[in-house]
Amino acid sequence: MNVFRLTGDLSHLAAIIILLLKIWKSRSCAGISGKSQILFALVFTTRYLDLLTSFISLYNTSMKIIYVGCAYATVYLIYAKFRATYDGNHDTFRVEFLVVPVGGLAFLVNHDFSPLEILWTFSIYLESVAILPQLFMISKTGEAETITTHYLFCLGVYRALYLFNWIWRFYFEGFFDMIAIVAGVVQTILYCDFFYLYITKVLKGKKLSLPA
Amino acid sequence: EDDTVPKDEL
Repeated sequence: MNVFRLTGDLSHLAAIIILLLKIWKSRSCAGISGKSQILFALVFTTRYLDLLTSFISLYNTSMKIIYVGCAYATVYLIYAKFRATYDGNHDTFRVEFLVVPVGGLAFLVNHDFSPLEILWTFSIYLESVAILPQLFMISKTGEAETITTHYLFCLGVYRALYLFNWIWRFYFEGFFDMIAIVAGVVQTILYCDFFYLYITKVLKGKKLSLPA
Repeated sequence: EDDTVPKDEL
């Protein structure tokens, strides 16, 4: 555990909680892509199946349970409790265009051809692109609530911090996992455009709105 | 043989 890894995890946790609180407090999931949230629930489910097979640490186990639990709670709020506020007309990204190629890739490029390992690989690849329905929705509506941008910022920064964690681990522990690194780079790149808008607009007190 | 990476990360 190093400082980048820990702050990355905390940033990830902050993102998840910001989103849950935003929906809960406003009693609305307007502007949130339910499809991205379903993909994240799928990511956590397929990645953390090792909860059933191995114990790494109390930290590891509790964070996994919190991530999975919050992911399903978010999906429940969007598709059940506050379904009336869900903006399905703007959430039109075709997720099969992500899930099918990512599934195929997980079968072809993995560390070990075993069910758990393929599912873990699938989750890594899927996470890297799972935010696309959300970014697509924002590009369609041309705007995002400020609280939603805070969520996206924390979620994007988390994987960027993991990149520094992997550099650290490579130098000090000789550890590297090419699948996670490549997917992590892709994931971070997808946020770059958003980071630019966040820094130049939201941090200066303006609402995030895209030119028509 | 098992060449999987330990999954200590989240």
